Amino acid sequence: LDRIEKNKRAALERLCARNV
Amino acid sequence: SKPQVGGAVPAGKPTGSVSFGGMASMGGGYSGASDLVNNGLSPSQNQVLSLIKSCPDPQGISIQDLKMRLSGMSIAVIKQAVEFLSNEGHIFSTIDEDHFRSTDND
Repeated sequence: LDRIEKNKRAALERLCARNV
Repeated sequence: SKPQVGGAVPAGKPTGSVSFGGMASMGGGYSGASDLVNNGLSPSQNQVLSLIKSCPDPQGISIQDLKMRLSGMSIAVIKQAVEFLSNEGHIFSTIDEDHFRSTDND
């Protein structure tokens, strides 16, 4: 489940990077 | 006798001959986007995304599930969509590379 959190955070960072 | 001052002032001809070239053809830049929905995703990508969003499961939805629900869409298309959405950050893989959840809905 730690992995899920990590993936999620990475995805959110990608999303933010794209939205900037 | 007065000194003769050089005659006429040279006519400083203004070279500002602005020519209005007129409307260049910037014409309708609508490049057949009929099957693109507002957010720049293809219809299949949108379908995949909304299915993933609609899944409440914390471990996400599997590719198999997606395929079952999107009968008519090939696994290749689904995988492509998933990959794209994941690159964009809309979704992420959970327990393994076959399960996905959306970042948008919580």
